[in-house]
Amino acid sequence: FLATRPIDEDLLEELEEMLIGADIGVQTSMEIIERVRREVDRKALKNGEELKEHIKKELLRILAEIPNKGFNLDHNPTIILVVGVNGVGKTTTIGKLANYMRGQDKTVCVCAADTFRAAAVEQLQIWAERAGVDIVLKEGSKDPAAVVYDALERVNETNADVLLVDTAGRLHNNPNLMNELAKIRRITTRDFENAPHHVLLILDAVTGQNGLQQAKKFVDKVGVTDLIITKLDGTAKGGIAVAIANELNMPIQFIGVGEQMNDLLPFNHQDFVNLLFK
Amino acid sequence: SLSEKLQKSFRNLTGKGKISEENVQSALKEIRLALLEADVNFKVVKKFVNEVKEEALGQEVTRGLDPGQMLIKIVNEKLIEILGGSSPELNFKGSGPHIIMMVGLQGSGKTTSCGKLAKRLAAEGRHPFLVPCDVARPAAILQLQTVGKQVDIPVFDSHGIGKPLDIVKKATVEARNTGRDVLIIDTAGRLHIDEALMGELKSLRAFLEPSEILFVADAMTGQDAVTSARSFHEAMDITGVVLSKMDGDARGGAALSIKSVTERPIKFIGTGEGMEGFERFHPDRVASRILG
Ligand SMILES: Nc1nc2c(ncn2[C@@H]2O[C@H](COP(=O)(O)OP(=O)(O)OP(=O)(O)O)[C@@H](O)[C@H]2O)c(=O)[nH]1
Ligand SMILES: Nc1nc2c(ncn2[C@@H]2O[C@H](COP(=O)(O)OP(=O)(O)OP(=O)(O)O)[C@@H](O)[C@H]2O)c(=O)[nH]1
Ligand SMILES: [Mg+2]
Ligand SMILES: [Mg+2]
Repeated sequence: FLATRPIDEDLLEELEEMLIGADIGVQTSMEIIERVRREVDRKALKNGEELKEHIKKELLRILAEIPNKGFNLDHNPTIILVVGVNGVGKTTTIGKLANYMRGQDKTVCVCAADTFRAAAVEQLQIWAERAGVDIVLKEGSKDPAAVVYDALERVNETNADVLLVDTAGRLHNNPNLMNELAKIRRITTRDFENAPHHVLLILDAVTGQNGLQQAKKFVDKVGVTDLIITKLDGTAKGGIAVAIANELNMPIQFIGVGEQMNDLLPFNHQDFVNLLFK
Repeated sequence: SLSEKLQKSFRNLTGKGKISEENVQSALKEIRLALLEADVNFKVVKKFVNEVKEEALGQEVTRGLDPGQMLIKIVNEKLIEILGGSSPELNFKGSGPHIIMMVGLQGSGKTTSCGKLAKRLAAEGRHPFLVPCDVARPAAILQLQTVGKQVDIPVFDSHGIGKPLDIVKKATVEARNTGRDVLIIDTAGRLHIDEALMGELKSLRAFLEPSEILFVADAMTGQDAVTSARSFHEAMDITGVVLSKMDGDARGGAALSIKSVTERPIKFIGTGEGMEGFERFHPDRVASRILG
């Protein structure tokens, strides 16, 4: 129906609201519509459908401009730290990633460094079993650092290709917890060159503008390298990832689309932008 | 801050002027921006700003009173009115045992909130019983059992039963036999668009006839808060809301979105991972937080 709609202020406002409704953020949405408005003024866009396609191009351009070194697993071993605020899907994503990497013929070890939350270790144990991978945990330990030390040793002993470190959820505005995470990161740098090779920030697709603040704080404290957006099987569009990608130059590597082990997909720019417009 | 921005937009309006269509436009824009940046849903913002405009138009700007301050006052009072209003008390009418169901999206804080609520009710002299009905998530039952130990509240052992309906049937019997007068039902996180799982929730409700169905939502939720809250409300007729993770620095606009679309009271907020991190909802505090 858009193809028949004339381009007027109402349509532009509607499309701006759609971007805002996708959590793209007010400022970014306004900027995009402003750029598009200039194309309209140049008489370069004839109808609503062309307008929509142009907006999609704008979003794709923002995402494409982010430098992406890809998700390299050939560091021998590759040490990966998984971080994020509470309940976003870190532990579940590690299970999915472990399975995905096994499918790429990598031997994987997961580290249960969430020594705080009730049944966090048991939850990861079940995922490790499902994915058929090794797990390092420390019964009764309240010290995440100790478990990480053990895991690094195990990786050395077994020559595992990849280590995935699960950490406790934590709010980015809690200085003690962020300091703890920085310490955990420091430990992973000790034994292997250039470790940690990836610091994955897990972000829930329903997150609003606070997601940008989350990302900034985690980048400052532990140097996030890649983003994974979870729960895109819901109705939230995950538009905050565009703002994060744009402002922090951070690539999105995967998306979570469900609660089962196979519900992990490599990030696809076009699919993501199409979903934003559904 | 918003008040500074509003004072700027009213810079030309002093003395005996009136707030008019023309001079209020830029102020309304600032209010809209502030609310959107606070994650209030854009449709809720539209309605809100229109109502503020109605109220503001024609107001006399008397000498000595700053029109920006007047507008902030209107906005703040309106926020408090929308956020508050209905009774935040839990419903314990009639004879027990009373049943409280905790529902919501994945990871919103249901299991943790079950423990916090149980602790609070026990402190009020009640005898809560925690019932784990999440048979999908790995170690979910163990998680609630562990939480139960932390707050010294008995937890039904749901292991090996398999179906939530069978779990609650057995748990209600055990509750009666052990003198527990309020059951707190922890359900699996689910998407509001998952018809099968929403159906399961409906049949649980039909059997339990709960006195409270609390929708647990994450304070950092963005625009989608309206969609999920509305769907859960249409499916379950929720009685109240718990806003978790308010110890974060999210502005919490989701509170306004959820309240507007369900018209159900926000009864509690989660303020930490520990079992003591549970407080009554205060509309005035959340209003000023949303305004930034
Ligand atoms: N629908 C859906 N649910 C997901 C997805 N990823 C994770 N979940 C669910 O989200 C909930 C939280 O997942 P967890 O893996 O425990 O999250 P976490 O970040 O490790 O949580 P904490 O360790 O407590 O901070 C669980 O119910 C998961 O099944 C996804 O992509 N889609
Ligand atoms: N900081 C903070 N963390 C919280 C709060 N409430 C819950 N959490 C944390 O959020 C994460 C998810 O909590 P859960 O209770 O497992 O969430 P859930 O809704 O039961 O998750 P599912 O059963 O998978 O849907 C855990 O890490 C909790 O410790 C809160 O008020 N503040
Ligand atoms: Mg976890
Ligand atoms: Mg739970």
